[in-house]
Amino acid sequence: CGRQSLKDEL
Amino acid sequence: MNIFRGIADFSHLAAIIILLHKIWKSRSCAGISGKSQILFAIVFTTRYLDLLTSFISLYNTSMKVIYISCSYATVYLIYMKFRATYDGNHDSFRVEFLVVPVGGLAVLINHDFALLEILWTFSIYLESVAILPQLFMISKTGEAETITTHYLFCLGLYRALYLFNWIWRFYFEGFFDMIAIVAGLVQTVLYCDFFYLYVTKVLKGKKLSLPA
Repeated sequence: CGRQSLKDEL
Repeated sequence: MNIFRGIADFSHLAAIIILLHKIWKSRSCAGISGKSQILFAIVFTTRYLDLLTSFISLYNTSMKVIYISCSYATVYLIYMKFRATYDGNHDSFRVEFLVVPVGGLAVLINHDFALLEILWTFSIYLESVAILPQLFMISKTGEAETITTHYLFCLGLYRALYLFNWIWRFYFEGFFDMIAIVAGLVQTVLYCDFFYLYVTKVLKGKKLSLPA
C-alpha cells in the first residue's frame, strides 16, 4: 500500500 | 516534498534545537523529562537504521544524522553534564508501560515481518506516545517554562503538519501508509490539550501554569 514510497519521510 | 512536510521537518528541527539551546544556555535541564528524551533517542535510532541500507537524498541523510546526533546530545546533557539539575523526582512516568505494549503492537501490526520493518514500525508507534512523560511531568509540577512550551509547540506542530502532508500525498501521489497515519493522528491528539493552553496562555504573554 505505498509503504516504500513513504520511507523518504523523516 | 510538499510545503507541509518541508515546514514540518524544520519545525521538528527547531524543537530539537530550542531544547538543546535552552539546556545549554541555562546550564540546567529543570522541568525537562529525561525519559521523553531517551524515548526520542530510541525513536530516531530504530527508525533511521535505514541510513545503513539505503540512500534517499542528501537532505534525508543530513536531517536523519542531525536528529540522531541532537537527541543523543540532549540525553547526554540531561543525564551526564547537567545531571545535578535533573528533576528526577518529578519525572516519574513508568516508561515500561509505553515501551512494552508498543513493542508488542509493532510485532503484531506491521507492513512486513522483517527486523528493519518491525523496528521502523516500533519507532512510529513509540514516537506517538514518547512525549507523555514530559506532559506528565508538567501536569505533576503544574507549570512549564515558556521556552519549554515553545519546544512542545514546535514538536506538536511537526506531526500535525505531517497529517496535511499525508492528505496531500494521498491526493497527488496516491500513496498512504495506515500505520504512520493512525500513529500520527494519535500523536497530534495528545498535543491538543497543550495547544489550547499554548494559544490561550503562552501566546498572550502568560506563563503556562495549571490550576492546582
